[in-house]
Amino acid sequence: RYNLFMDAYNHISEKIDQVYKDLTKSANHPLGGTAYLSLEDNEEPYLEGIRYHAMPPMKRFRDMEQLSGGEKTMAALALLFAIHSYHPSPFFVLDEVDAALDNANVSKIATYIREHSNDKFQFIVISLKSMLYQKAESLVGIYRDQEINSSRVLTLSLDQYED
Amino acid sequence: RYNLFMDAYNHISEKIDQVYKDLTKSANHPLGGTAYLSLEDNEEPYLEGIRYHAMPPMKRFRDMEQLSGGEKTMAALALLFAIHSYHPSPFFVLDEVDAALDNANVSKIATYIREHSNDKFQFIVISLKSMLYQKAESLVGIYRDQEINSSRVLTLSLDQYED
Amino acid sequence: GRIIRLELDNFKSYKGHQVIGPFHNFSCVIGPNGAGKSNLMDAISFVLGVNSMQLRSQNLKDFIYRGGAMHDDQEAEGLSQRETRRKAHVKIVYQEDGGREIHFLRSVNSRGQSEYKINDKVVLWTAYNAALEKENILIRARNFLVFQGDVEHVASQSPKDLTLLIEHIS
Amino acid sequence: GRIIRLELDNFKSYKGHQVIGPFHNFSCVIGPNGAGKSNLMDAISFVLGVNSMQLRSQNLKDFIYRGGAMHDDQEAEGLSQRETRRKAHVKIVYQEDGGREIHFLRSVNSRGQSEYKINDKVVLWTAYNAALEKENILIRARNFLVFQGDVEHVASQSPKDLTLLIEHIS
Ligand SMILES: Nc1ncnc2c1ncn2[C@@H]1O[C@H](COP(=O)(O)OP(=O)(O)OP(=O)(O)O)[C@@H](O)[C@H]1O
Ligand SMILES: Nc1ncnc2c1ncn2[C@@H]1O[C@H](COP(=O)(O)OP(=O)(O)OP(=O)(O)O)[C@@H](O)[C@H]1O
Ligand SMILES: [Mg+2]
Ligand SMILES: [Mg+2]
Repeated sequence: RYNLFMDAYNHISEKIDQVYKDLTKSANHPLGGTAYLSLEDNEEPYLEGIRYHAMPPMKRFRDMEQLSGGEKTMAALALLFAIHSYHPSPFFVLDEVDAALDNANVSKIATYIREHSNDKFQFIVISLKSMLYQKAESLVGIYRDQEINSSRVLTLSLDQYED
Repeated sequence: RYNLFMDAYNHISEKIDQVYKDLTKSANHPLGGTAYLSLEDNEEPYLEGIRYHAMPPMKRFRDMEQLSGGEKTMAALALLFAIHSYHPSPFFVLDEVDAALDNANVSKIATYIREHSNDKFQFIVISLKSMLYQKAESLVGIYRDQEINSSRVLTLSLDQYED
Repeated sequence: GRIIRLELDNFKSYKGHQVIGPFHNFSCVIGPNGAGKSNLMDAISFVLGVNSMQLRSQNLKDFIYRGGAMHDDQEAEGLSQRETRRKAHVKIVYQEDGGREIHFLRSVNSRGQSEYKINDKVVLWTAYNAALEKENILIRARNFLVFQGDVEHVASQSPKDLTLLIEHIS
Repeated sequence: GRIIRLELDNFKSYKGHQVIGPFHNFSCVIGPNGAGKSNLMDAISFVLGVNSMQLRSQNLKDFIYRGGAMHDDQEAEGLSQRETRRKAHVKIVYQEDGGREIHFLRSVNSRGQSEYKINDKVVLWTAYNAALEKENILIRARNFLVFQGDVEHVASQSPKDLTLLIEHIS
């Protein structure tokens, strides 16, 4: 049990900083922020807590509660993506995870997903933001057909419009 | 105590349907949805619960938990605005209440605020959505000045650009 | 592997039989508030066997499409309509890395009972779950599903929750 | 009445003395993630005397601006800097319906103690709160402040919470 747990923990621990940096780098902050995990109990770690720490670029050490709404979301997505890299499931379904993000951050998430999605790792993302869905390969449009009182679907492939 | 409470309750009860209709009418649904309050205990109502019910246009009776994210937000804002009409405070501060709203709903909220804000009732609304803030009279722009590690402010009056 | 398409049958706001797809490596689900986008995610969670405690309804039979403008108005609807709508199902058409298709189906009837089928053959939940785990779809961990409103809580979750999550995927 | 402007002094991410305003009948606060928008709302809540349990920090002295790239790095900063930043305050310049201005100020020092002033005169919390209530600013009800992430919970709040809210405003 210890070995299985530490195997997962170490893998994610090594991944988290790189993922967080990928999501937080920008022209102004080419290095991005910093993120890491820490164990509260080293003997039997699966009995105790794992702490997650994330510091946006140029922001001082502060606990997660002090981060803004958008900063917390970016930190959360980095953690989810890092966790996902261990025994990855074949697909990831995200429902409006971009609600608290400004345009710049939405764009970073869209780029990250675009770069990491492939035949072995599929993303299905529900979003209200064109800044995100304009980067998808296909759109599944849901609308309400009032006359029959039902949801209906229209699918559109975006790749045919790629430059 | 009973009188004070029922005074507030009745006022809000009478207001809620109209406010909710104002927020949910559209070209397709000129009448809007339906909303009402119900008392769980009529003898000593302040000891028991008040239930809030909101039904978007053309949607069947369903408890609040079945509403979508955006539908719940619209219902919540209607309730807040209705409550506010009783002994109104001079200002209302809203932080990213539009996070779950699609463009059409953001526009309805912006219009409602524009129509109901006046010298006696001021709105200060934090928002990431241009569909909302483009309807404001003035913008308070906050940015981070990295060199001095501080937030800074730039204010812009939009009314001078009105048509 | 990947999801090729979904087939919904009277599931939540989706009346009748509807095919949704094809899905690509990066697909976005879009549409106005209340259209049925999160219901689609509920469909995926449902067919993968996610515990109904995690879904927006505690009661599985709430997932069966209900038309009509009034609560409990179904006495007013014709009996044939009632018959067609007393069960619902969701099917995932999934493609393994090798190219072979597997159909995973879960149905629910008006008594809230579920049935599981792999490629049209009824199986027990244990076999169904095992087939999913073989594809690295670990329902207990649920780490590949982020429901509406949940993402910010991932960052501020208590240390014990995070430990639990990592335990489940290891 | 209405808020004309706010004056922040070393409050949260606002270093030094900063004037924010004028505010109009409908003003929007905009800017990128992490810029300090919600901190502005915290400033308004703070100066109106909202219980620190409702704000993002349990500890009032967390509201004093902290610069420096490392936690507890203030030994490294010069002593004069430390002196200027061991207290913070927020002032609302408020205009009554009749046109008269009232200045409400609340400060906090490095021991987490607050002081309240109306028009530059130190007053007890009871007098400060009474002056606000006279303007229909009812802190206990807090129904005119909607914090980030809270709006959806308004609709799904338990019946008892709703009753409490209505009691407070009546
Ligand atoms: N069993 C059911 N039968 C019919 N309609 C249903 C059923 N269950 C839920 N609905 C309807 O589905 C709608 C909610 O859909 P959903 O949550 O998927 O919307 P959404 O597209 O995610 O919207 P948002 O962008 O606001 O989150 C509700 O209006 C509800 O009335
Ligand atoms: N005492 C303090 N001293 C310096 N900086 C602080 C202090 N308290 C909070 N901050 C900083 O303020 C930032 C959060 O600001 P705020 O929550 O106002 O952002 P926001 O503009 O609302 O962003 P979002 O759009 O993401 O919600 C954090 O990055 C935090 O580091
Ligand atoms: Mg939704
Ligand atoms: Mg904020």
